[in-house]
Amino acid sequence: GTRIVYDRAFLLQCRNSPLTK
Amino acid sequence: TPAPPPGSGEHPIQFNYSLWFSKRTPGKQTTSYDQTLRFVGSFASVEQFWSYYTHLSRPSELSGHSDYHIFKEGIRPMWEDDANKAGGKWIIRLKKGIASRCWENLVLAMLGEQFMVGGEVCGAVVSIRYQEDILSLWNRTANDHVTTSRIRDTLKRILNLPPNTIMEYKCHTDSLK
Repeated sequence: GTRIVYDRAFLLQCRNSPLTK
Repeated sequence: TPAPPPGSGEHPIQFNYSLWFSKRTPGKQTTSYDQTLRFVGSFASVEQFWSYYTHLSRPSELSGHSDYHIFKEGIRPMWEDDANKAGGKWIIRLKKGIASRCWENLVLAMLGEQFMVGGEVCGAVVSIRYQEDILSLWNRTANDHVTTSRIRDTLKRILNLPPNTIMEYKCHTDSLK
């Protein structure tokens, strides 16, 4: 299957997502 | 407690992970390592990870002899676990003051699958000590030199460490002796 790869910048961006409680 | 499935709109990660915390109490050791280990929670998405992470003290703010462990779900952060028995770890000793930044970079690289070694990575640990702090990255197969070299190169790239930083690889079986 496909590997799910994220870079640091993207992961840091998710920190501010409203989904992150 | 298994990780809940990623919620709607969340970003799944390649592997689910579990977060653990341990702290050694000063003085005589009456408890085993196993007993000091506290399970914090498991996560299956980037957003679930941050939900835990943002509520924890940063490593540099911890006192005494404390460790955070993030391991793939199902692998206990100890040598005796089947996934770790034949494994080893890269150890990086850090001067006081940079552990929080380095730990975050290490964890993000692991969760984001930046190591490119398939299922070899078991987990990562940050150990807060009195004189120095220690990062370690554990993998399954200590004698797989292609994998351990690739992990070392990735660690160097993502951690942006001072040039005199020493990196050391230890097999868990050596630690047991």
